[in-house]
Amino acid sequence: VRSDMGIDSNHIPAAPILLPEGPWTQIAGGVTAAKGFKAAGIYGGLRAKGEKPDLALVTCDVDAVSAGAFTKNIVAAAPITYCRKVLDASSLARAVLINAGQANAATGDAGYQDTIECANAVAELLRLSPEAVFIQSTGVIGQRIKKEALLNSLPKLMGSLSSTVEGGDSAAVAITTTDLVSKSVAIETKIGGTPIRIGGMAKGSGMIHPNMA
Amino acid sequence: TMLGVVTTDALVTSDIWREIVRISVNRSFNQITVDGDTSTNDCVIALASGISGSTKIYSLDCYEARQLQACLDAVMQGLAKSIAWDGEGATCLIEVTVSGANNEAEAAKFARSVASSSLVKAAVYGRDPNWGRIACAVGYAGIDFNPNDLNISLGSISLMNSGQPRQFDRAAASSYLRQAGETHGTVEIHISVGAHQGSGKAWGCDLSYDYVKINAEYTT
Repeated sequence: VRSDMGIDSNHIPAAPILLPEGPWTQIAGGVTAAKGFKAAGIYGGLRAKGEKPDLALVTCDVDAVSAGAFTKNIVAAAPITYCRKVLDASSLARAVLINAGQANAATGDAGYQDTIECANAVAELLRLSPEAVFIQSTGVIGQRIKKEALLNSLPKLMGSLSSTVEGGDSAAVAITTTDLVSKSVAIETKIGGTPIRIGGMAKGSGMIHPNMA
Repeated sequence: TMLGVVTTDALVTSDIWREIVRISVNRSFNQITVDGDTSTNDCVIALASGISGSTKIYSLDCYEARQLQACLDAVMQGLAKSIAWDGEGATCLIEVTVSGANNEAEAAKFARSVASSSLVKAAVYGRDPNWGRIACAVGYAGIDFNPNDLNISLGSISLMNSGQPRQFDRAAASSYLRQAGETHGTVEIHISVGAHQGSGKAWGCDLSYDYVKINAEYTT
């Protein structure tokens, strides 16, 4: 479909974000708009086709208060099971690693072990405890992540971390699968007279009927 | 699959942040649908660094918490709508707004029932102002209401009022749908089910031939 639309396979345009109106101002950026956050997205060789970025990392300079919502699908992917445990174990976190290409769902114990090893590798390189690292995966169901490619890419990924708009944008592209556009948004408002920022990125195009808790 | 990562530099306690995120997810990502398939991997992670220097939020019942909630709702809804807009094969976003329900949760359920309907989605793709399919999807949402209180509008065009079908300009209604499809714009469906205060929204997209093509070729 992307080919039909004449879009470069390595880069996709940004989505039009239909932000509700309110007492906030939309600003440039996404996950890196708020103070303390860095992000990066690179091609790590995980996708079956093309060289669009497929590995993203979001980090926080300080311990961040964490929250999560996870699919209620009983056949949950290994990263979902892992993240639930992380969220139960700690209220603070420092990083989120995301891969596109393989969903690591329906991959059994081996898939879960892959998730643990990826989280441990990120924690070791960033000198964090593994409980400070979340993992998200998306892509083909039933396939384990290309772990060696992922682990080999981590030093480059961490070297690419940036607090700039570009850092956030590259991460937003790296998490896409069949998406035709990347999704990234940030706003600024004041709370008690102090400016605060909220930013985010998302991906999704098909198999979309979320039921998260 | 949908994934989301949200960050803020607001200062908030863990318990309050988790509750605020839970509410926002229910008002945004949990209110979108493209194809009715719930993924194995859907996940949202939200991190609050607290280094903005803002007042620390300890309670949901304060002005600052309501501000943070509204802002997080906006960010998550913006992202959620962009997912529905980018639904596989979609030519337009469908925004369903329900009012008059007993509460927010019931309104949300009505809205998502309509947004999820394959027949409503196919009708939108066919540029068919099919109020009957919309009414049907409201009816099987699993919530009791008086069908004589049902109002349905497509954009500004009223299709049904107090449970009775209205005479409407079919060509204009079809043109409204066609224009949204040609510009990858938004089709607004407004529904009222009573006189109560509960309101909610859901977002989806139309169902085109391309959806099948994409997923026939994307192997699992």
